Amino acid sequence: MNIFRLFGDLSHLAAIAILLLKIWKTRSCAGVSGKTQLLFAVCFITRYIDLFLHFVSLYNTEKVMKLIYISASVFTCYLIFFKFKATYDGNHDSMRAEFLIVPAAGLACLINTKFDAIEILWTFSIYLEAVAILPQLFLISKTGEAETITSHYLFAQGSYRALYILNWIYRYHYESHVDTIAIVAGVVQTILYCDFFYLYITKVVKGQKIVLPA
Amino acid sequence: YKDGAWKDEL
Repeated sequence: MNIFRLFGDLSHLAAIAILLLKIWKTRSCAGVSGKTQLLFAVCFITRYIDLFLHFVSLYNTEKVMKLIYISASVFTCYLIFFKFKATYDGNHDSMRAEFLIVPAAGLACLINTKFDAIEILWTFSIYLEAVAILPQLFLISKTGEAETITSHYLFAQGSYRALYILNWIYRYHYESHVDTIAIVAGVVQTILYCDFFYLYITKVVKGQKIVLPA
Repeated sequence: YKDGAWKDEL
């Protein structure tokens, strides 16, 4: 474990907590893409399948973190699609999730470390996570704005994988550890946040709200 | 990187 991965995981936890708080406190999921949250839930379940196969986890905190990620993302989907369904902005959350899931699944079967079920599921989860934020970014571009709390959620969510890139550089240098699939997908994922990061740093930090040219 | 060592990152 290194500082980059630690802060990456903390940033990821913060993102999940910020989103849950926003929905729970405002009792509304306006401005939140339910599809992105569904895709994240699928990512966690397919990636942490070892929890269900009784793989010996490396250390307890990791098992706890995996359980938190899975339960929090499923609970977030429950809030969006059931509890606060009336506030779900289905019209603007219109990016076809199939266009993300099918290519990720296909690519996972073509480019993977080992052609076995659990490895392909993990690879699918990595590829899907790289593009899972697209429906959320698409929704913001359709509504033309993002609530400040949602911007903080996106900043934390984007920072998590950006910090993981630093973690991979660190591990390459000190542990000669390289996982090309995770690195390439992580770089693509972080690049997708670039224009949002620019807007966040130039606007939200100054107290303004993000309003996209509609 | 030990191949097959189940992924040690989240």
